[in-house]
Amino acid sequence: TNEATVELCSVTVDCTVASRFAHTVMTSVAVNKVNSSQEIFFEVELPKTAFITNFSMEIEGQVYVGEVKEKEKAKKQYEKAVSSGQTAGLVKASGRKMEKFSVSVNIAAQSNVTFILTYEELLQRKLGQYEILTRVKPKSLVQKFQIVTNIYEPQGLSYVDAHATFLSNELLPLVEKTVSDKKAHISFSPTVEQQRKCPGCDGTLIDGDFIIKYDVNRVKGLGDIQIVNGYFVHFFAPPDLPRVPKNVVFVIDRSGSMSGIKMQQTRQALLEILKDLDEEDHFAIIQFDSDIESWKESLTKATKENVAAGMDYAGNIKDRGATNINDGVLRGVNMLIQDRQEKRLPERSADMIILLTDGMPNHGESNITKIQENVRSAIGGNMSLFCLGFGDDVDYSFLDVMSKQNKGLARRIFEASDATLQLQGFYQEVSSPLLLEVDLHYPDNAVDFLTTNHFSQLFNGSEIVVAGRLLDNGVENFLVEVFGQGFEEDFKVQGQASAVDWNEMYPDEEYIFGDFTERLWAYLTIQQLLEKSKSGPSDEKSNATAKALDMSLQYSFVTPLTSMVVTKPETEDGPDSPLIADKLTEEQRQLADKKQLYTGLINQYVRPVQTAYAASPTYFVDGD
Amino acid sequence: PHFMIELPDREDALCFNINDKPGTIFNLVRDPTSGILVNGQTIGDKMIPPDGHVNTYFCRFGIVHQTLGVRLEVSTQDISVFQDNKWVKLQWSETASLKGPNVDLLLTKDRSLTVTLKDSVKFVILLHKVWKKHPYHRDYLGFYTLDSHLLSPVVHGLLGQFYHGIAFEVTDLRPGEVPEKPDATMYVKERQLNVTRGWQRDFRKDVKNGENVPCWFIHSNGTGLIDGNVTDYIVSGLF
Repeated sequence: TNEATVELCSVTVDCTVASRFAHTVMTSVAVNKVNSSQEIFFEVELPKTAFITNFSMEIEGQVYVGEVKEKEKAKKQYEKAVSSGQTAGLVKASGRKMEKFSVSVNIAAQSNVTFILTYEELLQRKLGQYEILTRVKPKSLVQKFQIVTNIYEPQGLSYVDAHATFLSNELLPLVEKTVSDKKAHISFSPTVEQQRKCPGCDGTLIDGDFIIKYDVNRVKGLGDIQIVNGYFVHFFAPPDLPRVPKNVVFVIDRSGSMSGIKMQQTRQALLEILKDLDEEDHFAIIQFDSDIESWKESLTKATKENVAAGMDYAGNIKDRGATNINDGVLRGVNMLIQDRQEKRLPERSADMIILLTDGMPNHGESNITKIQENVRSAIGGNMSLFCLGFGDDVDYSFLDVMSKQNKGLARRIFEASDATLQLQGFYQEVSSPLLLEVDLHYPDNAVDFLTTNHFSQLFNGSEIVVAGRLLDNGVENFLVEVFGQGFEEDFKVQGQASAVDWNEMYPDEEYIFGDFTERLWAYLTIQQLLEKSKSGPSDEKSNATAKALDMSLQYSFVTPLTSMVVTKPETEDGPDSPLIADKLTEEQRQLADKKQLYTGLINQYVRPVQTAYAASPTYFVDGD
Repeated sequence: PHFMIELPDREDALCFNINDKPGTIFNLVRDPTSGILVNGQTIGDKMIPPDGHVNTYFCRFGIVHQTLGVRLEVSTQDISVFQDNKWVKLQWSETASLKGPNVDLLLTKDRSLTVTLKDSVKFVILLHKVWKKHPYHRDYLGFYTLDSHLLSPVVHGLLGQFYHGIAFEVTDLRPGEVPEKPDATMYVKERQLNVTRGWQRDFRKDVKNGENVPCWFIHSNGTGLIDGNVTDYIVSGLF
């Protein structure tokens, strides 16, 4: 807002989590204090894993509500608005975890405006915890500032931790946390005086991330199944399972574009990762540019001596040449296949390839579709491929599709000083498989519209979630079976799922948000359909896209296939104009990050320090 | 004129020459989102030098910021600025500083003009003054982008297309025609190019002699590195 001509009456963030499904409502009320109309901005950041579900503005008693529309239709409306010179609101990428939603409206003199943004997400268990991240940047002091989070977990809470990046010793006691067995209440509500940076000044201390981390009690055997309002959700992450040994081939890109800091961070991360290998694991290191070079011709048991020798080798990887991803990965695949055939690897163990590259194959096979085909057919469903896409130029969707086609995951590694930690973090997530080929069975005559119920691995610290619709809304229980391959024996459990009575469990609470199990199911289904629309067989792709679009519209989720359209009020300057909120894809975020990285470099550059010139790009034309 | 894309984070640079008939106007930067346009017109030497090679240089730049309503015409003779609905003319023979609501100019006598267009782009135009009685050469200009981070992702043009970075790899270094200029293979924009290691000069610190910047030289008017063909960048007028 402009100086003190706008008063922020209140900012409230109200988050309710029921069985990992988080529903957040951000409300801001502002008053235009001057005697003329002026533009007021509402800008909030939300997790990129969240879907916006609603947005409204109340101006002079009139409420303008957002409507989720098919993206193409909304785009047409948007284009029309732009061509007639009107403005449109957009969602933009903001850092690694968040995206920014921003709108502005013209407010009449001495009147107020209320903005309400609602978004929902299924919290993912990573490294043994769920995280609720709320970014608050009110820019000025707020009469009533409040963050309230209520967590309802029928499984019981094992711990809840709340902290914020802006908490000083004075603000710390203001975080109130009440935790009982199945419920947690966390609130933070500083007064105007407590928000102040210093006595008498207008600056606010409230600027940063408010983070809540928690975990639930792990349920042995079958896991936790909840049946609510005709839908069920099954959370499976049993405790105390021994880890399955792994056979991991690290395929490392050492091409010219990895030169400098990227290569250095890769070496550092590899050294740390190798150090963490378990003695029961087997490992191999392959480095590639236009040539493929492997440390040893087969996988090596991770004894202390072998790990030390591997670290010696990894510490000497140097950049050179072009990028032959195809042959690098295939060498790794063949090595695993051959070692399996020659029975050099434990029978019950997980085979995985971890590819680290900054992309852009340009030697050997450089057609990415062909590489995907080659890798898929060589792997033949027998191992997992995890891809780490390093830097801003990497073709992330190529790696994303390739890993999903091969029972794996891709992750972007951002070029920054903490890239080593990002690499290690990803490795930790996938380094401890507990079960392989996990199947979750439900009776066909009781449930349908199941989300994915087969998983190649269950990793330590993560959680498998399956949801579905009950055929008979009155079903109170049904038989559930889980199969998987464990370390020494098969994992096989069966049991009865039974309905949870939320009213009994939380007698003092009002209706939390009744349809959350259905919305959780819808969220999960849409996410999986969106993945299938990118990496599934071609005949399934268009079907998956169409279904995902239908469901996004039905449940009012702003996904990459839909947009939210809000019609701005008419102003003196012109007629109504639509505001459009989109969901960014990872590729769009990458483009934005690239721009930010560039901005960072340029910012260094424009400082009046002569030496800074050496660290920034220059584009020029001059005489020969 | 020689074009240079310096990438210090890779400790490397790319360069290419563009040669066409004197008088041709090229588009250097075009950002439809912010309404920025930079075009430049070339001139040739006074007469054909003994080596028979006709060099061209930029002698006139036309810069437009549609949204801000700013226009600039910079030639080797003088500088004209249009803002707030009026034209202001400056001479290279003066030192001046002009601060407007939308554009800041800093003119250093007979040497450089630094232009900052509000919330969009900052650049420097260098004046290369050549001895008036030189048998072949004449005055020419250089254009250096200092800050373009606010331009949109769709920015294009002979320089603009590189403003958001470029990914490339160089391999297969081999002896070239000249011993100190080896050849290599460059992979860029899904193409494979034969490039030569050479250097071009950056005249910002030393307008007379310049500083050598080693770079990978892309032959044939930057073919393969630039999007499309050089003729795609020819425009009919300075504005």
